[in-house]
Amino acid sequence: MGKVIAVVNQKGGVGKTTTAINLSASLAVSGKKVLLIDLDPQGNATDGLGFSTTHLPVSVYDLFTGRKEILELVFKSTTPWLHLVPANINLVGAEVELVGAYGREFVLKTGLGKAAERYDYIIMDCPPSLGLLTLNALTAAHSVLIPMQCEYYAMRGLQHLLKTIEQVRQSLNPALQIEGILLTMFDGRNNLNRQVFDEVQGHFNDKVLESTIPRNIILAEAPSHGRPVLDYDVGSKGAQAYFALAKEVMTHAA
Amino acid sequence: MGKVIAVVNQKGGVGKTTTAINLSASLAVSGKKVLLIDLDPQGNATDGLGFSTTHLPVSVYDLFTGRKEILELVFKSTTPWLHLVPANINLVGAEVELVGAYGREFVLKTGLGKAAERYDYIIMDCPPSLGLLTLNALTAAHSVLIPMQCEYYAMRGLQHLLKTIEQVRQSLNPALQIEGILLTMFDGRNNLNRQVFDEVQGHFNDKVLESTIPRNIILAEAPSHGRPVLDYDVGSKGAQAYFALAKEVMTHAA
Ligand SMILES: Nc1ncnc2c1ncn2[C@@H]1O[C@H](COP(=O)(O)OP(=O)(O)OP(=O)(O)O)[C@@H](O)[C@H]1O
Ligand SMILES: Nc1ncnc2c1ncn2[C@@H]1O[C@H](COP(=O)(O)OP(=O)(O)OP(=O)(O)O)[C@@H](O)[C@H]1O
Ligand SMILES: [Mg+2]
Ligand SMILES: [Mg+2]
Repeated sequence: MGKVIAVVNQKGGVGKTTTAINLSASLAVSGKKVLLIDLDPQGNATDGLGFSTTHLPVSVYDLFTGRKEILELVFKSTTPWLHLVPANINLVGAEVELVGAYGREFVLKTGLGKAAERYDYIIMDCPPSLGLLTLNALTAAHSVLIPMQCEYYAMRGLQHLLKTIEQVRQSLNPALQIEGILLTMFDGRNNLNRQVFDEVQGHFNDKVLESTIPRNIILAEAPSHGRPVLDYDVGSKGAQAYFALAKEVMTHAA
Repeated sequence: MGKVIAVVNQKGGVGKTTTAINLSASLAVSGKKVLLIDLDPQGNATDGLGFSTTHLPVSVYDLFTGRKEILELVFKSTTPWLHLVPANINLVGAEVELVGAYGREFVLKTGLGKAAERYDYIIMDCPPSLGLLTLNALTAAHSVLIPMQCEYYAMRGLQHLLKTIEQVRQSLNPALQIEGILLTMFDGRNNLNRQVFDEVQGHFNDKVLESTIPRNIILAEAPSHGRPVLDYDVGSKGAQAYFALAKEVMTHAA
C-alpha cells in the first residue's frame, strides 16, 4: 500500500509546489513509484514538470466530477516512475461545485481507489488555502508535509494550520499524521531566518524535519525548463537538499 | 471621492500584504487619509500593523454578514491617518456563505458606502486566490495593483489574472482599471529575476509601474515589529521604494 502525503500550507509562496515536485522526483530516482497529483488550479506542478496547462485532454477536475477514473488521468513525466495527474484552471469549478455535495471532503479519497496499490508514494500539491480542495487532500492523506519559509507571516500561520489538521483528524481522517515541518528558503546569513528557525525548532521541535532546504536560485530556475531540479542541476544545493529529504521520508514508517 | 485600489494576485507569496501595508503607510505620511481593508482570512495585514487577529471585537467579516457598518469596523494604526478594517479567520465563513447569495460579488461594494467619502484612498489586501473575497474586491475597486515577483510561476499566473480582470470589467465593474504591475523582490544580481523582468516589461510594457521593489530583508523584518517599514527603518531601500511607489500612485488620475 502506497503512502499518501499532502503538501499543505495556506500561506502563499512557501515552497509547496517546489517541494511536491522535487520530493517526488527524488523518491522516483531512489526506485520508488511515485504519483504526483496537482490540486492547485494554478497548475504550477503541472507546469513545472513541463506539461501545458492549456492543452490538457483530461485533468484532476475530471476526478472531482466523476467523469474519469484516476488511472485514466495519469501522465508520464520525463523522470522515470514519476507520474502526474495534472490540473488546470477548470479545477476552480470543483471548489464551488463541492460546497453542497454529500461527503464533499471524501471525493478525492474515494477517487484514489486503486492508485495506492500501484504507487509507493502519492504526493498531493495543494493551493494556498484551507478550502475544499485542501480538505479533500487532508482527508485522503496518511500524512501532511508542511513547507514553511523562515519568515514572520509564515510562522504566524503555522498555529492555525496545526489546529485545522487536528480538526480533520478528529472529524474526517483519524489516521492523519504529520510527516513534518520542512523549513524552506533558509539563508543562514539572514538574521530573521535564523531567529524564526530557532523559534520553530523551539516550539515544534519533534515535528520539524532533519532536512532543511536552503535558498537556492537553481530551484527557481528549474521549473522554467519543465524539469525537476535533479534533472536540471543535480549538483546544486537545492537538488542535494531534496534528495536528503527523500531519504528522510523513506526512513519514516509507511 | 476616495480612490479604491485592490491589491490582487492569486499566486502566493508575491508581496501583496507587504505592498498593501507599505503603500498605505507611505500615502498616509504624504498627507492622504487611508483606509486599509484586510480581506485575507490569514489576517496578515492586521498582524503586520500590530493588531492581534485573535482578540478582535469586530472584523471585516461583520461587514459581509451585514451585522456592522464599515465605519464601525475602523481601527486607528500607529501611523497617523492610516486606518485599518481588520480580518481574522472567521472570514473563511464568508467565502462559503456568499456562494448562494444574491449579488454575492457586490456585498463589499455596497458595504463601503460612506467610507469612500471619508478617505482619499481605500486599499484592499486580498488572499492568494480568485474566489469570492477577491471578486468582491475587484467589483468594489476603481483599480487593481498587481504585485509580482520576477520568477517563473508568478509570471505564468499573470496571463490568467489579466483575463479574470477583463471578465470582471465586462460583467461586474465596467470602470475597473489596472493601476499597474508592481515588480517585487527584485534582485539585479539574479539572472532569473532579470530575465523575467525583461520579459514582463516586453509583454506588458504599458502596464508595468515605474517603481520596482528590491529584495530587502528589512521589509520582511518590519511585520514582526507590527510596524510599516517607514516606521521600522525609514532609510532602508524597502522603505524608499514604497515611498516612491506612493508618489507614482498619487500622480495617476483618481
Ligand atoms: N529553496 C528555494 N530557493 C529559492 N527559490 C525557491 C525555493 N523554493 C521555492 N522557490 C521559488 O519561490 C517561489 C515560491 O515557491 P513555490 O511556488 O514552490 O511556493 P508555493 O507554496 O507552491 O506557492 P503557492 O502558495 O502560490 O502555491 C517560486 O518562484 C519558486 O521557484
Ligand atoms: N521586497 C521584499 N524583500 C524581501 N522580503 C519580502 C519582500 N516583500 C515581501 N517579503 C517577504 O516575503 C514574504 C511574502 O510576502 P507577502 O506575505 O507580503 O506576500 P503575499 O502575496 O501577501 O502572500 P500571500 O499570498 O500568502 O498573501 C513575507 O515573509 C514578506 O515579509
Ligand atoms: Mg504552489
Ligand atoms: Mg498576503
